[in-house]
Amino acid sequence: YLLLGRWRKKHLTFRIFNLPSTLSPSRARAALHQAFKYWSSVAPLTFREVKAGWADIRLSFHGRQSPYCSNTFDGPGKVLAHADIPELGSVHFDNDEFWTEGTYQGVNLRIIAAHEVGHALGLGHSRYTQALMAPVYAGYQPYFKLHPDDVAGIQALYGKKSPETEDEEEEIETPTVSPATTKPSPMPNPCSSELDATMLGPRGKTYAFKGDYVWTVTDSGPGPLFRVSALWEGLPGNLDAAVYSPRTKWIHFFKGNKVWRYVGFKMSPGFPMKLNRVEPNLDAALYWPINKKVFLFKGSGYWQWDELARTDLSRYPKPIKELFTGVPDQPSAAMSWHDGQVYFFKGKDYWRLNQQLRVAKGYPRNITHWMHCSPQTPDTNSFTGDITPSSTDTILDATPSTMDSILDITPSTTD
Amino acid sequence: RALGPTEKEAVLDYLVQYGYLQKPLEGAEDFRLEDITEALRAFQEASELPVSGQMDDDTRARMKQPRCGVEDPFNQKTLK
Repeated sequence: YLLLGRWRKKHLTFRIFNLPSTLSPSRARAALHQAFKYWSSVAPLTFREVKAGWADIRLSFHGRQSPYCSNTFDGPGKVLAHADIPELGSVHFDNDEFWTEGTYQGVNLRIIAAHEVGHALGLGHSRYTQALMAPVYAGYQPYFKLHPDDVAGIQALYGKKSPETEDEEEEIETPTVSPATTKPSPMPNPCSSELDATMLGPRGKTYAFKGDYVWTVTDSGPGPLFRVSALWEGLPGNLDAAVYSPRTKWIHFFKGNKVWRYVGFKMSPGFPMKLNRVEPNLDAALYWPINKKVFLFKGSGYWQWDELARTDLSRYPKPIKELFTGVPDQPSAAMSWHDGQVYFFKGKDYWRLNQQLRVAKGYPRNITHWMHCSPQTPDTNSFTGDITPSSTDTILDATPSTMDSILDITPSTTD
Repeated sequence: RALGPTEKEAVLDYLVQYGYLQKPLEGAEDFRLEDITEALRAFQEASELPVSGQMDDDTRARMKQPRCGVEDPFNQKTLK
C-alpha cells in the first residue's frame, strides 16, 4: 500500500451530488453506501450522509466535459474514475461508463467507489494486483472483500477498529439538513414594505430582501421578485442582515444565531456557521469602503469587523450614535455605496449619511423614494416598472443608480 | 523501436499520465530511451508481467484495461 495523506478527524460526512443513469437511484445509492462500509468495518471511521450544504467527501458523475473538474474523462472504458487525496474530498466517476451492480456486465459501481473512497481517505495504489487499491479494475466479484493489503493500509492511517468503536458505528444516517419546504411568505410590495436587509452586491447591483423574496433596485425602479433560495441555494428567507464585501468578494447573510457565506451564488464550504462572537438576531450590516470594514448592527450597538484579521470584538458593541450621527436604533437594514455614502432603513423611512457618517439634511425620507416608485405606482403584483425618477430627483439623492447594471438578477452562466 | 509513431505516442502518454515517466524538467520533448525502458520495466513489474523493458502484447493489453485515473507510485525514480 502507499499512504498519500490522512484526515485529521475520523467522523466524516459525504454527499452524493448526482447518480448514473444506468442504475436505479436506490441501487446506485446502496452501492455507494456499501463502498463506505467496507472501510468503516475495518477502521475507526464513520461516514454520515448529508443531502445539502458542505460535506467532507463529495461524490459526483461527469463525462468528457465538466465545469468543475479539469481532469475530464475519456468516454466508455480506460479511465473509470478519479479522486483527490485528503483533505480535499472530491470523488468523480465517468458518467459514460456502463455502471452496474450484481452482474459481470459493465463496471461495478460499488467496487470502483470503494477504490476511490480509499483514495479520498489517503490510500495510493497497491502493488497487489488483486487488492482493491490496485490501479487496474479486476472486474466484478460477487463476494468482494478488502484485500489484506487494503486493510493494512487503512489501519496504518487510522488505526484498527477496536470493539468499543463498534457501537460508535453510526449507521449511514438520513440527512440532517432537509430543504426548507415551508410555504413562502406573502409577496411584499417593494415600494412600501419595511425591508429585512439590503446590500450593494457584486457588480454594483443593489439588492433588497423581504420575507422569502429578493429584488434589485435601479433608477428604473424595483426589479422582479425572486425567492431568496432560488438565487442563493440553501439560504432561508426572513433574513436579519446581508452584506457584500468588494474586498473579499464574500457575501455574508445573517439570521438568528447563524451566518452564511457565499461567493457569488455559491455557498462557501463549512457554512452556515454559528455566530459566536457577536450577538444573534442582528438588525443590519454594511461594508464601509472608506476603511474596508464590515459593520454589524443590533439595537443601539454596532460591531466593526475586519474580515481578514482577528478582530478583538470584546470592546463591542459600541453605541451606534457615537459613530453614525442621527441614525435610529434598531435599523431594519443598512448599506453603503461606492462613494462611501451610507443608507439606513427603518420602517418606511430611510436616512442618507455623508462620508463623515452624519445624516444629511432633509432625511429621513420615504422608502418609496429610494425604491424609485412614483406615488402612482400600482401595487407590486401588477407592477409595470415604468417608473422614471421625477425631475426633482437627483440620482445621488435616491439610490445611486449610475452603477446599476441592467436587471438580470438570476445568476448568469458567468456568475 | 518496434512501435509505430502513433502507438509510441499512446504508450508514452500512458506512462506519463500514470506516473511511470516524467516530462524532463529541462523541457526537452524527447524522452531518453533508457528512461522509457525503465518506465516500461516498472509498469510490467507492477502488473505482474514478464519484465523486459520492451513493448509486447501482454503489456499492450494491460495498458488497454479500464482503470483508476489516479497515478501509480511504482516507478521509484518518478515517485521521488
